[in-house]
Amino acid sequence: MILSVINQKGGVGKTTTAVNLAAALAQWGHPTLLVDLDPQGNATSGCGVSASDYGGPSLYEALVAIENARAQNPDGGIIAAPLRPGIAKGPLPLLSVVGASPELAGSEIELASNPRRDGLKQIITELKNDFQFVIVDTPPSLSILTVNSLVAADRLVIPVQCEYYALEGLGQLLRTLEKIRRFLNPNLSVMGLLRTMFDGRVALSGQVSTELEKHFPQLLFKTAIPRNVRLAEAPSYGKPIAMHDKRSIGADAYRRLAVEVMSRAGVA
Amino acid sequence: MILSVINQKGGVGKTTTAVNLAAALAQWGHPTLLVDLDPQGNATSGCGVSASDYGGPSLYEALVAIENARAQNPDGGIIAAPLRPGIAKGPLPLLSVVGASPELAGSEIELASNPRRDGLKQIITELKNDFQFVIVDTPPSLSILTVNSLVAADRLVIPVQCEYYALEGLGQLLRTLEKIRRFLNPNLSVMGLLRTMFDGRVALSGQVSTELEKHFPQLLFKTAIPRNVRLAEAPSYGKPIAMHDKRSIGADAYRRLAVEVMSRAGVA
Ligand SMILES: Nc1ncnc2c1ncn2[C@@H]1O[C@H](COP(=O)(O)OP(=O)(O)OP(=O)(O)O)[C@@H](O)[C@H]1O
Ligand SMILES: Nc1ncnc2c1ncn2[C@@H]1O[C@H](COP(=O)(O)OP(=O)(O)OP(=O)(O)O)[C@@H](O)[C@H]1O
Ligand SMILES: [Mg+2]
Ligand SMILES: [Mg+2]
Repeated sequence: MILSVINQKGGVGKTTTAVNLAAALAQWGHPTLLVDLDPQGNATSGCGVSASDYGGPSLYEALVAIENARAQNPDGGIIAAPLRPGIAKGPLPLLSVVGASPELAGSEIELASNPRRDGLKQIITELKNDFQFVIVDTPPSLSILTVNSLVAADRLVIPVQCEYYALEGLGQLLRTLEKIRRFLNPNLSVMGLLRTMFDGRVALSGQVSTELEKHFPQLLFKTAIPRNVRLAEAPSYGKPIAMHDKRSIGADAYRRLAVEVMSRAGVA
Repeated sequence: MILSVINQKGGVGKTTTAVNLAAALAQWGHPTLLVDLDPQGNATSGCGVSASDYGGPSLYEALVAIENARAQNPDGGIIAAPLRPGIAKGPLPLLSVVGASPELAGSEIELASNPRRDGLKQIITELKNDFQFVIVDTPPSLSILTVNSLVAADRLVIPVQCEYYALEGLGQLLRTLEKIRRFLNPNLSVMGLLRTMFDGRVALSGQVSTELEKHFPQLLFKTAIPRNVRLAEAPSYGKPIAMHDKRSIGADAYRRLAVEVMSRAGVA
């Protein structure tokens, strides 16, 4: 199953969720691939992976190659991806990573000529058979890269920071997703909304959480990720929380989230 | 003086800084215009302004009008902006707001045909004479909208959250700014780096702050904005911190930041 972690609001915990959910799913025994579609490359460094770790073409080169092949064969329908991006071993046995690099930011221009926005989908289709889950981290925008991840995805995980601006942007995001479903990916659906940086001592967190429970009772994951400094420290060691501090409340929350994701995905 | 608040890393406090710095400059007696270039429109709602408050064209309509005028007159050199966007009264006497709206996200396509990326610069040039400071809030990306703000700006304020991922992205950002200076806006310079969400009880904050002091001693503002929940609450009331809770440590920090900005701008 291909899960994209998205929210155009910045800093809501997309990368932290993509890295730690992927790690927790791997620890539950499911081969998992983490794809970093954000030119900032935070998910890549959050797993301790650097560009030189993966042999083979970069994700950028693979995306460009498929658009070039399509341009040469415009009436050819669906094209198999000519290049498979290199895959690095992640920090856990069952976790692998397709890392990002800054030139990914330049791919917007190359990807613009494909109205179906399905370049990433073709690339992931070639890779996904070796994995139970593919988790895609995305940049904070509704750019062509992000739309590619929405077309590639089966389901979406939407982190929502328990603060005012994050709540405000949610309506606009859900309207955009409806358009994507109608015009580009009819199978797309939201798996769940995830409360992040929840701080029980702060009234604002509780107010936002109550609003989410009122408007999205079915979509909301039962697990809320607490604000936990250990989660913010882990990336500086290039490790998921499960390795940086497995006894922390952050690690426990992502383990519980993985259980909910497996259940909503119909996987034991 | 035109100041753009930028950082492609999401959630680092760009909007919080744009709104509260603009409000603090207005309280020090300087007529200030806040321009919201982020389609999310957080700075607009953070000031309690809604789209219906400003008579006249939207910023989107003004940006599109200037590009259309340019297309009809390609050899015409610099064009005066045909449309001035409507300006709303802000929550304080000397604070005015040019608000954002979601259709701004669609302007990327319209703005792409102008290689000089100076549409916003022309629009602000028509408005700036009535204001001592123009503060521009930007989305979390290096998109065409953000590049427009870099071409329009005299100086830049770069909020840096005191956490690992925010520090990691700074190098890439400064390299991009060097390219903008060389090719699009030779007068552009960084006014300062601003530490945000600084939490003295957390080792990570101190570590990031020490790194910033080591690498950017001249650029770093002396004022560090502390993590203060009152700053996160204020937008839900549509007010800057100076009005939501003027005795808070957040309000005090933005007052002190405004003093540093006035001094670096050479304004009493
Ligand atoms: N539950 C949490 N508790 C404490 N800190 C957190 C938590 N989740 C994320 N963080 C920290 O908050 C910051 C923002 O999180 P993160 O970078 O994962 O968000 P993002 O949505 O991926 O940002 P962007 O929009 O830039 O991609 C990071 O410094 C991260 O370490
Ligand atoms: N010093 C602070 N203390 C506590 N909360 C803060 C502080 N500064 C900002 N916040 C809160 O953190 C969140 C992120 O801040 P903000 O939205 O200003 O960042 P941004 O860089 O504008 O985000 P985006 O990248 O989405 O534009 C918001 O909910 C805001 O209210
Ligand atoms: Mg991220
Ligand atoms: Mg913002």
